Amino acid sequence: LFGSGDREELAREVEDQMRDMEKASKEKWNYDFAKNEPLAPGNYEWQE
Amino acid sequence: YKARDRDSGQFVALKSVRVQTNQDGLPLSTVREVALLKRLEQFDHPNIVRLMDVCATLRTDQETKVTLVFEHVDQDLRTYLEKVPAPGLPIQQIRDLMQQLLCGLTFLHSNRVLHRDLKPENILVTSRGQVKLADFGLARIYSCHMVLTPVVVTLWYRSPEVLLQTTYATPVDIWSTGCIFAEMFRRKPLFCGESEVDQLGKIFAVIGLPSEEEWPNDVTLSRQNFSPQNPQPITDCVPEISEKGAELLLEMLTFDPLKRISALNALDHPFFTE
Amino acid sequence: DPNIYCDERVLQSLLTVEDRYVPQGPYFKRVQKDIQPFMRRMVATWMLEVCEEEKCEEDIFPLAMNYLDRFLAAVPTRKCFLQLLGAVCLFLASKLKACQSLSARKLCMYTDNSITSQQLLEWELVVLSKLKWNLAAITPLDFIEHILHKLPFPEDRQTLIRKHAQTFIALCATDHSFTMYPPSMIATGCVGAAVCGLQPNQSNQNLWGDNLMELLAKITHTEVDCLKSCQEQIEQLLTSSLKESQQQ
Repeated sequence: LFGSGDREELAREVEDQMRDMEKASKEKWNYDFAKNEPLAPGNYEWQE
Repeated sequence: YKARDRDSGQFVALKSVRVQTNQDGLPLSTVREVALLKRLEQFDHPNIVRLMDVCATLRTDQETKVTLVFEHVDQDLRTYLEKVPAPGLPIQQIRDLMQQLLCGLTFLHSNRVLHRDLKPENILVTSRGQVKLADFGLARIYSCHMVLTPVVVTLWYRSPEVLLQTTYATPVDIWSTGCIFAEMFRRKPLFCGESEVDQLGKIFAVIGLPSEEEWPNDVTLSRQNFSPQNPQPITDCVPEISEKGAELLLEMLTFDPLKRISALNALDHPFFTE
Repeated sequence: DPNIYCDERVLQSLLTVEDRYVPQGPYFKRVQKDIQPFMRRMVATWMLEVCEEEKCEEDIFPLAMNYLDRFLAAVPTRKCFLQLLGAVCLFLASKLKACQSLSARKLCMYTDNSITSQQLLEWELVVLSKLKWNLAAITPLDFIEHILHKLPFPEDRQTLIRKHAQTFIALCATDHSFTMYPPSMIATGCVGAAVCGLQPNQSNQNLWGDNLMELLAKITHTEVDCLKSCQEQIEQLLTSSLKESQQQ
């Protein structure tokens, strides 16, 4: 409706937004949700 | 994975949902389960499982992953009942479990949430005997003009109105709770049908075939499909149940959903002060 | 279900929770530099047309507008992405509330394929995350039955009032000046406008004007003056949109 957006810009926008949120989750839980594995020792002691 | 919080000592557990991106994005059940738990979380109800966080990960070319971080609870009611030695749970313990279950259900219904899949596997019991309702993937926020999926609740805990595919609402959860109440005494399911019709047949064998007037109009299955049967004493199926317990159970297993006891009124039943 | 509509705790719980889902603040000129009110109105009208075309459940459109306003109040967005955002909000609202949710392909088609399914699916996660997955928002429609239940109108009149109130609620969702109002106030104002819009019949002459206001205000604990001004605003919006449609 208001001009055609630049697709690359849109894709970058999504990447940036998602990366920020993923980073925040990693730090909060010391867990890598993309790889499904615990990160170095942090506030949470993970066990399978 | 599960983890222990070094500060609080609390345990959390992960539930991952993987979605193929060529579909229509995230599954309805994931969107609904999270939305409902987020709606309820601010009340922090002791009998509803807590969702701690939702972590979405960047799409790879063919899948998305969403991980739900829940408070971890050691076991569900199914395993809890299996571990109980003969002759079964003391009635005081059953009373306590049922009170907590109904408390959680009263809270859901007062927030217009239908669980729609209550069964022992979805009722968690902590090591201290605290009950928490879980798995809201089939749950729905009730609004009076809504089209409802006809098939909900696992067959053995499914209410007659759902089996007959007529309209349903909060009473479906009370029916499931009645089946679970009986199972706490029997330590095995009450109605184990193999199909919708068979499930109805097993139900009517216990509560009797409803009268013509009670039979809902807008249903495909007619009353003539079932042989006339009188109600049998509920103590034949649940011999260990007390008198007041039998009263409450029959109110939960009432055929007409509008006559079935509500979660709020069930909490006031004399069974809990017997 | 009498366990829901006759239980005062349900209404109290709605009133407790509703504030949590109101956008964090007006966003034009503050958060949004590129998007103007007329653009929001155009996208809202397009979203309403999609819902009408698809015969969606009543609450899907107001819910989708709630998501759009909350997202715009939090994330600076280019105007060229506004329709994509509207499509994602419809996509999510229909997943929460519809028995058959709107498909990604169909929504892209309604944008004349100016967006792709992949963009829609990618933004689904972005919008969900930005809204912190709080999708079960309260909309004015959630209050209608509770309000009608407390008004002494016969069933046929209630049906008419409900229909008009639902239409007014959708109309308010297309206008950004209602964005910051609590849903209970919009619902009460719409019911008031619907009742006043219908000619008073003999049976409830007394339930008119100020005593109607008092009663409605009491049901949702709204200030009578606020309710009056909200209802007047709704009636003005109704008049202007009727004029607009006549001109068209």
